[in-house]
This record gives sequence, structure tokens and C-alpha cells, in this order.
Amino acid sequence: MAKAIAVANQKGGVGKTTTAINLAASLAASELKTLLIDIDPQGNTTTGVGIPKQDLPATSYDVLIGTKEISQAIQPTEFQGLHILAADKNLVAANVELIDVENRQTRLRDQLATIRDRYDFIIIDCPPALDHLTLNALVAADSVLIPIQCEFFALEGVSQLIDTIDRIRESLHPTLAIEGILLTMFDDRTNLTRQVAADLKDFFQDQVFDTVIPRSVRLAEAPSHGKPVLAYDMRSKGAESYIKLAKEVLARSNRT
Amino acid sequence: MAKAIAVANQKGGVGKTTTAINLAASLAASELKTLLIDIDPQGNTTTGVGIPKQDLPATSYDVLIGTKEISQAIQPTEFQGLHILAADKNLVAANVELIDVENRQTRLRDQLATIRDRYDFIIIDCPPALDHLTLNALVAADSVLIPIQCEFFALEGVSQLIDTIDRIRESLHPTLAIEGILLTMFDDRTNLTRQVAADLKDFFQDQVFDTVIPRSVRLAEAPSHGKPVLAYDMRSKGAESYIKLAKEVLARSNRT
Ligand SMILES: Nc1ncnc2c1ncn2[C@@H]1O[C@H](COP(=O)(O)OP(=O)(O)OP(=O)(O)O)[C@@H](O)[C@H]1O
Ligand SMILES: Nc1ncnc2c1ncn2[C@@H]1O[C@H](COP(=O)(O)OP(=O)(O)OP(=O)(O)O)[C@@H](O)[C@H]1O
Ligand SMILES: [Mg+2]
Ligand SMILES: [Mg+2]
Repeated sequence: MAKAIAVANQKGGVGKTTTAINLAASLAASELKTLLIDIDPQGNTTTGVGIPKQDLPATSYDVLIGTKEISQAIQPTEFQGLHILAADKNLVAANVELIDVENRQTRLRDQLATIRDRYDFIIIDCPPALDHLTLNALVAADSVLIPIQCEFFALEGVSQLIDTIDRIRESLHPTLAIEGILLTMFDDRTNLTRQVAADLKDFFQDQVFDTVIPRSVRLAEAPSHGKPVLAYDMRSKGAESYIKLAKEVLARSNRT
Repeated sequence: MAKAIAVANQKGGVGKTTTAINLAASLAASELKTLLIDIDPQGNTTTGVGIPKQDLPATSYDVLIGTKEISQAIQPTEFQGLHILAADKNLVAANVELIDVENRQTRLRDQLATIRDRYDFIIIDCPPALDHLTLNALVAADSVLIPIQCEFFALEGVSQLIDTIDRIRESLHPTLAIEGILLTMFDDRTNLTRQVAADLKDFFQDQVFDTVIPRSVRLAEAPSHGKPVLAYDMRSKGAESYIKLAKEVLARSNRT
């Protein structure tokens, strides 16, 4: 039975897509069958693993709206053990179209239930908003992984996200857990980074992952080659940190 | 008669808020009456100029939904010549609530018309999405300033934004112009930055601003003190680059 993790934070540019791609690829590299789900209309996860967004047979939009079953829309990637439910810009319309649909917030959860037994992990990349797409992911997931840059605006938004998670627990999904808080683009040379990191550790205590993702240009270069960093530059700091994160996620999963 | 510029890009974390705050503050510092409008539910522009988001008398949500006139919601900041229409998290609901409202995409334009004569510039900070909030800003503005990081995912999203601008020109706002493409968080030590910058200049030609905003930690520190960088550290590279941008925007405005 797969564990489903939503990678979410409404603050933009904090490393959601980079984390979803590289965590999923690191899990797949350890022989775990992994499904990556892209529900961001930008489709960055889709291109980041080398899938062209034109002429896709089916996408996460079709699955959410209900014109395709998820099993018909999932496709393999060139990376062993890693499958993807791709996204395209039709998703922009989903936010509006989902308004009139019955059980609009459980569409993804209901679809995932039909294929969960085929995977060990399901990783969902969310858009930078607390919209119906992100809500669908939070309802469908077992836990939420929150990437965060150690900067002021990113810190400001966390409480809104935690409020949203609490609201979902009260209504649709009482067992939604926090997988962890991941510090990304970490540059410990600046006071700002050290100060925000200290604030986050004070507030979230052991929910903050031990693994910290350093700022590393290899992570920003890899997607332009359509590859996770593991396949682009195995020896880079970026690749090592996501392998370490995968190990930590596995250790936490075995504990619970 | 004020010139209204929307600062928009659906890619997250590219420097929209940082640009909106510091361009507005630089214009205000050159004795131009400037109104900053925050329509992002994160409210980063609001806290970035030192306005607390709790207990606001009125916000951009009230103006969009129609329960307050814009003239009742605008407030001064502590910076000479700089006013703000603040945002709070109620805006998250606006995307859904605006669906059933008449003339939902021209709400902001209609409201701005009532106060345009009081300002020289109006700068609108948008959320990281092509949603009804951003559409309202694009319809209300004379032009769009597009901040962009020189990275792969940011490059990928520009064509979606240009498509949206074209659609708005065909329907609601035929004269919507592109104010310019602004390269932000520029670090010319990496190949990736130089390559993406070259691609952007090839594609957008002289629509790319001569001014480039360097990566500068002072820009990231300033909002935690509730100040534009001009007021936080006048001599920093960040402050100088936004003063230069304000001069370039003024020169372009006089030309048209
Ligand atoms: N650790 C890192 N070091 C250097 N660059 C990084 C790192 N993590 C992400 N990046 C780069 O920073 C930018 C933002 O990251 P990313 O797109 O993953 O964030 P996001 O949260 O998914 O953004 P959005 O909110 O738009 O979905 C991208 O260009 C990415 O390549
Ligand atoms: N030139 C710069 N140098 C260093 N840091 C910067 C620079 N510009 C912005 N930042 C920082 O990078 C982060 C992202 O910038 P900002 O929040 O302005 O982007 P945004 O596009 O408004 O994000 P969102 O999509 O969430 O609205 C912030 O923490 C900001 O302080
Ligand atoms: Mg992303
Ligand atoms: Mg912003």
C-alpha cells in the first residue's frame, strides 16, 4: 500500500518542484516503485523529468475533471521505477470547473485509491496557492512535506499553511500528518538564513528534517536537461542531499 | 493621470513582491505620488512596507468584492509619498466569490478609475497564478512588468504569461502593453544565468530592461524590518539597482 506525500507551500519558489522530482527519483533509485503526480498548471515537474507537455494522451486535469481514469493517464519515465501523472496548462481551468462538481475535494483521493497498491510511494507536486488543486492533494495524501526557504516572506506564510492543514483535518481528513519541514536553498553564510532556520527549529522542533538542502546550481541546471539531479550529476551536493532526504523519509515511515 | 503597472508572473518566487515594493518606494523617493496595491493573499507587499495584516480597516478583498470603495481602503505608509491598498488572507476566497459577480474582471479597473488622478504611479503586486486576481490586475493596468529569474523553470512559464496577455488584449483590454522584462536575482557567475539571460534577450529584444537586479541579501533582509531596501540600506547594490530601474521606467514612460 503506497504512502502518499503532498509537497506543498503556497509561497512561490521555495523548492516544491525540485523536492518532488528529486525525492521521488531518489526513492525510485532505491528500488521503490514511485509515482510522481504533477497538479501544478505550470507543469514544471512534467518537464523536469523529460516529459514534453505537448500531445499528452491524458493529464492530471482529465483525472480531476473525470474524463479519464488515473490508470489510463499514468505514464512511465525513462528513469527505472519512476512513473508520472503529467500536467499541462488545462489545469488552470480546473480551479473554476471543480466548483460545480460533486465531491470536488476528494476527486484525487478517490482516483488514487484505485492504484495505490501498485506503488510504494506517491509524491504530489502542488501549485503555489491554497486553491482546489492543492486542497485535492492535501485530502488525497497521508502527509504533507513543506519545503521552505530560510527567508522572511517564506516564514510569514507558514502559519497560513498550517491553518489550512488544521481545517482539512477537522473536515475531510482527520489523519493528515506533517511529514516534515524541509529547509531548502540553504546558504549558512548569511545571518538571515541562520536566524530564520533557528526560528523554524524553535517552532517546529523535531518536525524539521535533519537533512538540509544546500543552494547548489546543479539542482537548477538538471531540469533543463529533463533529468532529476541524481541522473544529471550524481556526485553533486544537491544529489547527495536528496538521497539523504529519501533515507530520512524512509526511516520516519518505518517508525510510524 | 496615474500610470498603472501590474507586476506579474505566475512562476513563484521570481521577485514580484520585491520589485513592486522597491520600484514603488524608488518612485515615491523621487517625489512622485505612488500607490502600491497588494492583491496577493500572502500579503507580502503589505508586511514588506511595515503594515500589520491584522485589524486592517479595509483591504483589497473588500474593494474587489465591492463592500468598500477604494478611496476608503487606501492607507498611508511611513514612507513619504507612498500609499498602499493592503491585502489579507481573505483574498483566497475572492477567486471563488468573483465567479458569480457581474463584471468580475473589471472590478479593479472600475475602482482605480475613481482615484487615478491622485497619483503619478500605481504599482500592483500579483499572486503566483493566472487566476481572477491577476486577471483583474492585467485588465486594470496600462502595462505589465514581468520579473524573471534566469533559471530554467522561470523561462518555461513566460510563454504561458504572454499567451494570457494576448488573450486579455483581444478581449477586455486592447491597449495592454509590456512595460518590460526584468532580470532578477542575477548571479552572472553561473553558466545557467548567462545562458537563460541570452535566451531572454534574443526573444524579447529591447523589451528587456537594461537594469538588472543582482542577488543581494540586503533585499531579502529589508522586509523583515518592514522597510523597502531604500530605507533599510541605501548604499546596497539592491537599493541602487531599483533606483536605476525607477529611472528607466520613467524614461520609458516619457517616451511613449
Ligand atoms: N537547492 C537549490 N539550489 C539552487 N537552486 C534551486 C534549489 N532548489 C530549487 N532551485 C531553483 O530555484 C527555483 C525555484 O525552485 P522550484 O521551481 O522547485 O520551486 P517551487 O516551489 O516549485 O516554485 P513554484 O512556487 O513556482 O511552484 C528553480 O529555478 C529551481 O531550479
Ligand atoms: N535580488 C534579490 N536578491 C536576493 N534575494 C531576493 C532578491 N529578490 C527577491 N529576493 C528574495 O527571494 C524571495 C522571493 O522573492 P519574492 O517573494 O519577492 O518573489 P515573488 O515572485 O513575489 O514570490 P511569490 O511568487 O511567492 O509571490 C524572497 O525571500 C525575497 O526576499
Ligand atoms: Mg513548482
Ligand atoms: Mg510575492
